[in-house]
Amino acid sequence: KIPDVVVRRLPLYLRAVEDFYRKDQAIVSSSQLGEWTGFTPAQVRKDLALFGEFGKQGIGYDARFLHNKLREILGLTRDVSVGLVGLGNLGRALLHHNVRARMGTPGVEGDPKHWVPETLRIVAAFDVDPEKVGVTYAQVPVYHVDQLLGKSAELGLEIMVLAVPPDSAEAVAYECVKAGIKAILNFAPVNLVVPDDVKVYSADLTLELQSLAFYTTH
Amino acid sequence: KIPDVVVRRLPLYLRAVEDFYRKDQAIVSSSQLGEWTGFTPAQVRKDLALFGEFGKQGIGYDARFLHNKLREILGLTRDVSVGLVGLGNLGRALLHHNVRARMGTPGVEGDPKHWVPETLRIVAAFDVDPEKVGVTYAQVPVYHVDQLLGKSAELGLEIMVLAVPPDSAEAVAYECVKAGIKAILNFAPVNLVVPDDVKVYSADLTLELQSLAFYTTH
Ligand SMILES: NC(=O)c1ccc[n+]([C@@H]2O[C@H](COP(=O)([O-])OP(=O)(O)OC[C@H]3O[C@@H](n4cnc5c(N)ncnc54)[C@H](O)[C@@H]3O)[C@@H](O)[C@H]2O)c1
Ligand SMILES: NC(=O)c1ccc[n+]([C@@H]2O[C@H](COP(=O)([O-])OP(=O)(O)OC[C@H]3O[C@@H](n4cnc5c(N)ncnc54)[C@H](O)[C@@H]3O)[C@@H](O)[C@H]2O)c1
Repeated sequence: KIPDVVVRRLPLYLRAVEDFYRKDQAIVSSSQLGEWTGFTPAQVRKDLALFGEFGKQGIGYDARFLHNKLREILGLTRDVSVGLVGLGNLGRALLHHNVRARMGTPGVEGDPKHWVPETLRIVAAFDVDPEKVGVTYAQVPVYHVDQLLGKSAELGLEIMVLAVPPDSAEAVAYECVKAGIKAILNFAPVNLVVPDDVKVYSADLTLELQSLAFYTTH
Repeated sequence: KIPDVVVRRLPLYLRAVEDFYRKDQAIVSSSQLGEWTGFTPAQVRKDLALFGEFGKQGIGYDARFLHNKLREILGLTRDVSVGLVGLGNLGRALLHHNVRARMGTPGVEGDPKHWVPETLRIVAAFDVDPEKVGVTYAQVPVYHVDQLLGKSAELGLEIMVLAVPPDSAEAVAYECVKAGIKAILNFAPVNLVVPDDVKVYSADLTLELQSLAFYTTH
């Protein structure tokens, strides 16, 4: 059983390896991965060792092998379809960002520190507002939330992002669970109650703000 | 010198202690803090030990003392004023959330897992769009970004949140540095170049999505 704190570091390792791999580096060391991600080389080695014996002591990891291995561990060697519920301010920001992070922006180089695996894609959005239902926003079709069950099955949605107001979040989560969604990224400031086999991440942008406050006095 | 990975855990410890403290619990143990935050009790003790000797072995921490100590460490025993640059989709979502997280929403109980210290407040926003400048949004006045230097001084802004498009981010960061801002929360997918005494956090909502992909196959 892999601790969640490790699972949260894996995408950073993947990004780091992706960066070295794209620059044609064949071997990547734990100190390079540590420097890129901000974790200690010891932490890097300890984390990766949970998944197998793939480093060479004193040398490092085969970049191509590690790149594939991390994608495999994260389930990203296949297409993973994501749905978004709530096309308000936050929902629209997520879709815009989704597009920019993949395509880059004219005149601005895509930053390797922000790459998103191309297999992980938001492919549908759901809302209740009649003004938003039936349109396409940032290349994503918007359906009525009544279609959540049907579209989840049809499109094979596996992860749902909840960007709805707090008072709708529990009801929407319930629909997602009924639809067989196993992983939810929730932005609404409410504690969702779900079955044990459903993973909920509660995203909180203010936490980083609170950590930053530390640096105003240190 | 406190490692950044520890600084990122501190706001969670503060929230946990706040929760126990509000429920009139006088002593809080490292295992209770660990269970609340998801970190191991050993990690909790190790982190807190970096700041002093305040636990009693086999008993725990004085909740009131720890609550104050954590606020002190995070610089949150004084008012810390935050500015927001970019009142687009993301900026508006942050201001909405700012209001909801503090006030709660009618009919929905504020979740202790989402509390924000009341001393940390977004007090001003900046934009270039004439439609947005000069209005008040979610109780926050919106100024033109040309006024960033002046307002930062006048309002004592210490942290700036950047929710502008990627091609404006570097220029805005430069203005913030000139204004004496020491901590920046950047959402734009570009790598900001700043002096060594300025701390930049690069927020990335997609990272959690990538970690969640792990749970679709495990
Ligand atoms: N965690 C954080 O750091 C953070 C930051 C910003 C926003 N938020 C939260 O994200 C959520 C969205 O914020 P916002 O500013 O975009 O809100 P918003 O009001 O702009 O958007 C909410 C959208 O959800 C839709 N909606 C409402 N009920 C629905 C339902 N039952 N099914 C489907 N769609 C529904 C609305 O029509 C609207 O389009 C809020 O809960 C907010 O508190 C969290
Ligand atoms: N890191 C993440 O996970 C994540 C998620 C969502 C959005 N984003 C990023 O956040 C940023 C904002 O996204 P959005 O959807 O809200 O964009 P948006 O286009 O809706 O809003 C941008 C706002 O910035 C203003 N602006 C532009 N140039 C400015 C300048 N020089 N000074 C002040 N204001 C200026 C615009 O007038 C507009 O109001 C983008 O860079 C986006 O990629 C990141």
